[in-house]
Amino acid sequence: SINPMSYETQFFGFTPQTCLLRVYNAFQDYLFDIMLIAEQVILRKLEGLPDSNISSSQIREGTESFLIFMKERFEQLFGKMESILLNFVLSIPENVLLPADKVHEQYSYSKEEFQQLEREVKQLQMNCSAEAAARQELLVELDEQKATEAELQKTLRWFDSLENAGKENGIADFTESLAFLTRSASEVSSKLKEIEEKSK
Amino acid sequence: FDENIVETTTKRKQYPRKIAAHFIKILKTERE
Amino acid sequence: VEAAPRLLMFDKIVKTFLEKLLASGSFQRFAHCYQSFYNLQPEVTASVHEKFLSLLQTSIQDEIDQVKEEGNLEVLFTILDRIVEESKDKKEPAWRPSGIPEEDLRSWLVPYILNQKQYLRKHHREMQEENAKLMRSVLAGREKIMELQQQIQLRSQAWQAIQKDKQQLILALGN
Repeated sequence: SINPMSYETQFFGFTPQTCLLRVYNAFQDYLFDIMLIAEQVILRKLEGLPDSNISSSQIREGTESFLIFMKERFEQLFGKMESILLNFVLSIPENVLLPADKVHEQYSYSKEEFQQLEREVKQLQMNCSAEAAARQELLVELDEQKATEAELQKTLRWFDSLENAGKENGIADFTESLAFLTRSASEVSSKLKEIEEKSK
Repeated sequence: FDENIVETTTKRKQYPRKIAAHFIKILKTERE
Repeated sequence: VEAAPRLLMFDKIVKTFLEKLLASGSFQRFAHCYQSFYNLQPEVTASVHEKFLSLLQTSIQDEIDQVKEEGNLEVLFTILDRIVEESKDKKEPAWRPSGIPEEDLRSWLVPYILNQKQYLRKHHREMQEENAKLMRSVLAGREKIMELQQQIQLRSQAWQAIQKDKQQLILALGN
């Protein structure tokens, strides 16, 4: 059950374990390499002492026993260092939220709440579309009204022009004039009758 | 395994922002 | 107890590790492992041991410095200290990625959707007000047209009447 420390990785950009593994490997390599260097120095020194009766395998044994000891101590110490670093330095306490994740603190919506929110937005969009359609219709009607009104005004102006034509020819009011003419005409016809009767 | 963790967490760090940027464009287009 | 700054802790822990590691590689231990050579050349043994320790120390220290630099640890530790400090009043466990991307993405999108919802609500209200104004103009327009139609109705009736009068006149004249 490895703890991938993914939240820490999200923050550091590397997995803490890998970071320490790299340090472990590097330290271990150094220990081995430097051990070998020390051994080389001793062997070279021995080359200058031919009658020392010390064989290179003896030196190798010395190297191995010192290295085994150091390696054990290294493992112990590194194990302690690793657990301290992983738990107290390279770890993010569980009550801590990274700033980049603040949204999750402010907007922790369940799936249902999220879908509800999306429905509300969808409904609002439909309402807006409905209003937009209504607006369209109203604008169309306003245009039609403009045209209709222009037509009606034209008709009224036509009536005005008729009356004005009458006025220009001395007829202030057609109805009265016609009534007068009709009266006069009927008077004329009754006069004519009268005259005809007298002449008979 | 390590690469997976790093890759996943990198996505967790970067992708929401990228997606949100596209999401904002979608909302803007819907507005228009 | 206020947690020591991470960088301090890190340096201290590594330093302690190094000190203990070097201490465990004591000269007695070293001389004991190379007993025959030590008997022959104690000074050389001592200087080899000293070189061994100092080389080990500088190599490890260099490695640590490199890791700190490559990992940008100084900056990240300082940032993390500050974030932890800011969260010290929070007791309950904080949110963590659920491992389901679309689930974790929701929180990211919510503020934008809420913003969109607010915008749409405002926009809808404005459109409603605008349409109410238009509706008033349309109703006024309808009324105006009604009026004009009535006027025309009256005028045409008047002319109809005149037509009748004209007929009568023609009749009268006809006689």
